[in-house]
Amino acid sequence: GVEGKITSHTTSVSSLLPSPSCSPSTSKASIRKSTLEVIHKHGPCSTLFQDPNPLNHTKVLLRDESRVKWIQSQSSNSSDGLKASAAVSLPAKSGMTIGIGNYVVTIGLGTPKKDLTLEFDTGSPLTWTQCEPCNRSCYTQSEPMFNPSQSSSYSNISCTSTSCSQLGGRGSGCSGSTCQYSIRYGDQSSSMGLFVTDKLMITPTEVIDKFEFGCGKNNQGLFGRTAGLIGLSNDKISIVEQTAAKYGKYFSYCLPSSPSYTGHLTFGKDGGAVSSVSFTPLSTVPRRSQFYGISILGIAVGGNRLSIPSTVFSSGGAIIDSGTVITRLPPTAYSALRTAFRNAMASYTMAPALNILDTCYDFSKESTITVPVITFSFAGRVDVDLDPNGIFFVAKASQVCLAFAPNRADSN
Amino acid sequence: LGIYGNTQQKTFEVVYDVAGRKLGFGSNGCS
Repeated sequence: GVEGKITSHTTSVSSLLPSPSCSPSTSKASIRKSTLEVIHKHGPCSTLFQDPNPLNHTKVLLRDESRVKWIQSQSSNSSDGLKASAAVSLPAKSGMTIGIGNYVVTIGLGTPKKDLTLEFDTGSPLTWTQCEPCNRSCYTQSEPMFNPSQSSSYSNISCTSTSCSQLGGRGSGCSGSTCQYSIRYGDQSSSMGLFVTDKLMITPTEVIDKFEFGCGKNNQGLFGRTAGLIGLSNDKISIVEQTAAKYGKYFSYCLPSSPSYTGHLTFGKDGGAVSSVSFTPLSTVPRRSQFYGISILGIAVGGNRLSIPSTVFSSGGAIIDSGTVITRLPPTAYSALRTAFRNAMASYTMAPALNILDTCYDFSKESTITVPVITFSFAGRVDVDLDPNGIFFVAKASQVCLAFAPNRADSN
Repeated sequence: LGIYGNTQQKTFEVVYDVAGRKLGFGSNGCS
């Protein structure tokens, strides 16, 4: 351990549990001109909150596992079962990518603008929304569907354009002379339609003319009540690349501590990030180039560095993903983390496992708890002490689980 | 392949400097 370093959090159990009402954090969204408010899709701050399907924690974890399997399956030597489709450069999507554990932002599209709430995802390249008329199948979304015929700034993209060719394996030919896209996710959820342009309003003062996106005419799967998805991955067709001249391929976000609060998604450096940001190198992951690769070097629990050989982390590599809920670790690393965490939490009553989460506690009789600080060390001498809300997956007060899970093998 | 998920990212300012090939973490990013 490091002398003088804080090694535990003492926090109220109630702060880990979601509140039934929304307490928006307005500061960031109001002072930065290129900032969107981030909302948990199924929390009280969301207009999608009236979803007829109640939040099911087991379903969240099952779908999270589906997304992870899809990510892992893109490796040619993977044995995780889900095979990459012919469109190998598709985003890391199972239906869960667009599932319950994710966050949404509301943007404006078209002239006059229509507000659309989209899931944001650093693992996806393509932004798409459902469009009228829906030729075959569209799911029910909360907001009125985007109708190109009512937008004066809408245009189709030609089949022969460079933009269309950048779809690569996500292109699906032509409809007349108009470029078409097709995405099929790992769980067979899909979106197909026209690849088009229109005016995108990030905020009233931040407008992107001729933003390229998918106008979905046939959308099936587990998309909830969102209007679609905003792709933030490292790809030619993502919003990051399309706005490179304006924002310099620079964006940031904050995910709130609970669904009862709001965060932000900001494009560009305008307004400044929080005062002290520590940077670790981004890397490209072989065969998964759309993802943002990072290097995990070690983990500490309660200020004590776990004894994990460095090769455990380096052999498989790692990515950061806004669409995966639970952090996946090499089994050797997970085992060391679990042992140290359980030892530090030995005074608390354990609870039954919850799907992939095997270290759960019953805090229903506690008002406050003391939790060891978990620290991730990344390349570049970056140490990140997790927030208490970043340590647990809370099903209920009587079942609060360590929010980590192992991969199948250290090499995976 | 390890995956650093969104639960662990809560409350941090997560900065993607894609052009500069670096990723940043800042504490108390939502407040």
